[in-house]
Amino acid sequence: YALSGSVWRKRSLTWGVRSFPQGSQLSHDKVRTLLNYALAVWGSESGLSFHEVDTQRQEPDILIDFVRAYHQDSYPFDGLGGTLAHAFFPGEHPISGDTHFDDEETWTYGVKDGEGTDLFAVAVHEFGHALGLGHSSAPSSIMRPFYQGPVGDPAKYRLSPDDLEGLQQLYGRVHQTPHRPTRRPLAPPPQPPTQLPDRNRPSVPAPDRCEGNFDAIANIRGETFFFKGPWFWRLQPSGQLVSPRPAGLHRFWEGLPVQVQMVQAAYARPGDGRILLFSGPQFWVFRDRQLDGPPRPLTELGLPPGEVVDAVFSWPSNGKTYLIRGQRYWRFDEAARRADPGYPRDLSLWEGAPPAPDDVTVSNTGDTYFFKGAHYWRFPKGSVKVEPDFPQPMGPQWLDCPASTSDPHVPKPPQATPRSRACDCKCEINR
Amino acid sequence: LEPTRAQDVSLLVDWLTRYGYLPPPDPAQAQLQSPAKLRDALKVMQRFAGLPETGLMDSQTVGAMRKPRCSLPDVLGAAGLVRRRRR
Repeated sequence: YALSGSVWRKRSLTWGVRSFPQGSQLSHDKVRTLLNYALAVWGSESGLSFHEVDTQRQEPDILIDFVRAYHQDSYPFDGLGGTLAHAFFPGEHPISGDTHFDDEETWTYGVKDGEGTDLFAVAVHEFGHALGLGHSSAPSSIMRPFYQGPVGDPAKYRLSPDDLEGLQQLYGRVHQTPHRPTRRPLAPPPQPPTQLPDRNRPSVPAPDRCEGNFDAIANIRGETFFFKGPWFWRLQPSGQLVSPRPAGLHRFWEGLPVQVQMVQAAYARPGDGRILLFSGPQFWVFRDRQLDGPPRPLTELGLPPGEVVDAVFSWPSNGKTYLIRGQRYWRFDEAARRADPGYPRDLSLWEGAPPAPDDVTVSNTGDTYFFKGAHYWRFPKGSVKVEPDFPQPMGPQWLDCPASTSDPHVPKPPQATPRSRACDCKCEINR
Repeated sequence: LEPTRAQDVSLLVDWLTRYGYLPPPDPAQAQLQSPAKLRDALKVMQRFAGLPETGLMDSQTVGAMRKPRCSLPDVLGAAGLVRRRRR
């Protein structure tokens, strides 16, 4: 965490909203409710109390505005995207603590990520500034400068250890129950914003991404998708997770039959950009997020009837598609639309690869990655020989998870196929 | 990966200055940013964002710079918060 160097000398702060978002579907009451929850996140851990006031009658410590472009401070907004909000550190100046949101953003709550900017998540971040925290580089901190998507139910949200330490450095620890407001609020006590029941939301609890053991992993248009059961996570090209919480499979992949509760392999077809999701002996073709046609049998890709796949990937070095099952793999020629003869072959030709990988994908830089359990193996661009020092745990590198090599719950990496070693043999030129 | 067009360099300098990785320009000196200083600033930015410290405008770095974010600087003290000493 980073401290700005200024702090409120009082423990009871006032806040109020002077202007509301103009184009948002959020009602004024919902905006106030979300902001109240965002302040409570900090208050419950510090003993600070926050009281809403009418801004027309009283100038609050934290004055909140939704404004556009240049708005009489040093941080003009820039329309949709780019900068989202800012807040001023504590102090004696009238602007201290004030918090400004860009009114040209689409402020949302409880919708899919990518369909707007989650007001609660941004508000928690900005109120951190209003209380004296600077930007943090800690991966789990809400004070990271970049927007990382919704953070879930405001009533259940808790600060990360990094944020908590920063806050307690400024205001000390709480030794009693959080302070409750004694004055009557301007409006009925806010309730958590309601969400309509969603039949596409998986009924099973979301798994822990740090455990690994994914069903499928694929690079889809530069982002890496990690599938597990009826959930998936997305890793942006920058290496940051779109959200630490998984998205529901059927909420995103429109048209995927509800009985498909897991994706065993996935890849983006290089020729036409279609995305193929595999489950059992079938695969489904998607054009962007929409299903494009009926399920197809794996036999279309050259596999024997009844066969399923562990992993599928397209190798840029030759444009061919590789389909792996256990210790064998097949190769499919996308251009000729037929399976290459002479397959299946033994996976040991990929020197150092684990048998029956969870999945294989190619990164934006062209390296090939095999995943199995909680580990990954890297093959340099164009090479079929694993790099030295692999496998490595995938959590810290890919999924914003702590390194836990000493954790007994983390399974040991499976044994890889034998590496080449010095041998007393001859290699004929035609072999 | 090395920004070569003047416009790209200008955008890079603007971003790094706005978020505190480069000091604001001093009008009295009209100094140009040296490539070495730019690389160093870029490395600090990459370390802060949890990216590999290449000092180059690689795709991950460009992606991070394009992400929606808070307007406040990441490195306090460099972006206009430093008090100048009077001579």
